[in-house]
Amino acid sequence: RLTERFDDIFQKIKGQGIINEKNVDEAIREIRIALLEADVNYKIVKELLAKVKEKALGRKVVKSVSPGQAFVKIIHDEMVNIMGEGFSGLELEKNKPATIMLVGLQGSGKTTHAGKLAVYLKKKYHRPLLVAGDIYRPAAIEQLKTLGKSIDVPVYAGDTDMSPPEICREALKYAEQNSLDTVIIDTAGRLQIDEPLMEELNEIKKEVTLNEILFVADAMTGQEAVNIASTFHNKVGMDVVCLTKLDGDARGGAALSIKYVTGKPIKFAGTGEKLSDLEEFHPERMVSRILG
Amino acid sequence: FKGKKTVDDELFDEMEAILIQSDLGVTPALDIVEDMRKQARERKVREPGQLLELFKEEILHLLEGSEKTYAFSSSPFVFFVIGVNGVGKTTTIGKLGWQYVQEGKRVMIVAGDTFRAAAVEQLQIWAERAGCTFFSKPMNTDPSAVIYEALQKADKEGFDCVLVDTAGRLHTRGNLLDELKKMNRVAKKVIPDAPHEVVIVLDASTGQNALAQVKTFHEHLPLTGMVITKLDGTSKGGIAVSLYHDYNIPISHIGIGEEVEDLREFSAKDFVEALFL
Ligand SMILES: Nc1nc2c(ncn2[C@@H]2O[C@H](COP(=O)(O)OP(=O)(O)OP(=O)(O)O)[C@@H](O)[C@H]2O)c(=O)[nH]1
Ligand SMILES: Nc1nc2c(ncn2[C@@H]2O[C@H](COP(=O)(O)OP(=O)(O)OP(=O)(O)O)[C@@H](O)[C@H]2O)c(=O)[nH]1
Ligand SMILES: [Mg+2]
Ligand SMILES: [Mg+2]
Repeated sequence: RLTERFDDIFQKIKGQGIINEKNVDEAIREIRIALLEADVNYKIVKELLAKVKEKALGRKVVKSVSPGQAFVKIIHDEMVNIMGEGFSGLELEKNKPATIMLVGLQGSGKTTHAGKLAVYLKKKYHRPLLVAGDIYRPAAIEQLKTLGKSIDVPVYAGDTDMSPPEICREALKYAEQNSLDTVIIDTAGRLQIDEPLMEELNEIKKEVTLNEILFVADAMTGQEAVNIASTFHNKVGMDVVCLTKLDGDARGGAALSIKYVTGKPIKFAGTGEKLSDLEEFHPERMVSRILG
Repeated sequence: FKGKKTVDDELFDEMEAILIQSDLGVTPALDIVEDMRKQARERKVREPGQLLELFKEEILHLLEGSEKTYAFSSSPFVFFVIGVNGVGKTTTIGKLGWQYVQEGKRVMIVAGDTFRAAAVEQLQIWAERAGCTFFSKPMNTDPSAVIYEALQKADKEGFDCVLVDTAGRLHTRGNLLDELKKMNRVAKKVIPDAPHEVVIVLDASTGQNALAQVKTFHEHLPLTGMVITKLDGTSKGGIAVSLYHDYNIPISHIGIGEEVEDLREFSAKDFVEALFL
């Protein structure tokens, strides 16, 4: 465990009461390896550790706390600072019907999350509408319809010749006509470097006023999490993030990377394949998980 | 890198950054860089271009023997395609089926995912695109029962190849790993050597967790091949180097897109070149 490893490093400075440069460098090397093994982005690790080193040097070690513990606390607090505060709900007030668009890479869990979100909103007495915005993936519409049926939530699917922006526009009308107050748009998975598909998302934005753009990311994403998230954010925009497959054992460094580079809060955690497997994201718990 | 004129510490740092950012893994990357420092000294490497070649050589050496082409040594030749959720198993089966059909093979695609919404419908569309025979049972049928019947049919009707799609499963779910083992046992009841290939599909954008995935799946059902998908994205899939180094499971293909022809045989040389682009 990290605390023990740091205690060993700082054993040599016991009684000195001050963490000095040499043993801090050794501890920094250890934490660097731990963070990179946890998939935190290389450049972010560099910046984070520069801050940690600054804070650790010259700090008096409180008698009741081992220097290892003191060091871990500095890192822990720095990371919690990056992750931001806990869950604060979705912005569902400024437009009616409130419209949320899910975006992200292929296979990240968007369609499943759309279903989970619908369940979550129903529990809060909303009347959601799911919109089948993925016209490319084989049986994508079928998948969303099946999920909708299982939770008794209507699914709007366009005619076969409609583009996603058109489908979304018509879906909004359908929502209004049927007094459905929240519209959840599922979109096709896409690479952030696919210009026409990224533009498609902006076309959807032109057709419907969005309350939230929700970026769905896989918790096991590696170093590219930074480029992926920042490109989605710069080209389309994102307001909220959902991290999926947290029921696995990926350390989830991508969470830190995504928050660091976009500044957008991670609000949801996908913790399984059932539509009830949705939790509010806990930043502090994520930090402990990343630190391993 | 391009502007560098000398082989110095800064250049080695840059190489380290490239390797780590490719998801190769921090400890393997540090080991390679350390080794390269020694070699550069011994071989008196002074040009940055030369150093780059040295790095490529080293990684190519680590990937020696990593390429694999499946040879249908018996009939029907059975593949289990497994992996965690959303990596591209179903899509890869469609692509692979199409490739074998182009080669004149008679291919059966089996809907072993009887759990996820519209999994059977999705695979059916791929089977049609690929010109393969499609075999499925109703949703929630025990996947082992699906395999049992499918293999009996494939054997009886003289299929060359059977591609079995399975539900995505996290390697942390013991009961789902048991389900795979049961599918394996049941397959052997029909065809003693089946499955002839157990292929794990990995997403190129996955970080260090790929190691845990391969380790655990391999412990429960010995893997004979790996496929790395979504290499058309910006992730380099550097984890493949550590995976091959640690588990010696060869890589047969890479996925480079969402269309039926977007599958390539794995080339270690091309892979290493791409790592440094
Ligand atoms: N274990 C686990 N599996 C999940 C979670 N979220 C989604 N999945 C699974 O991940 C796989 C992919 O989910 P989808 O919802 O189809 O992903 P997607 O982003 O819509 O995929 P594309 O539309 O192809 O881009 C499915 O097998 C889901 O059941 C999660 O939180 N935990
Ligand atoms: N860009 C790109 N996308 C891919 C590739 N392979 C698969 N995909 C996409 O990834 C998503 C998931 O693919 P699936 O084949 O459904 O993945 P799966 O492993 O069968 O998913 P589950 O059965 O839900 O576990 C789909 O949107 C595919 O089109 C690839 O090589 N490149
Ligand atoms: Mg989807
Ligand atoms: Mg599948």
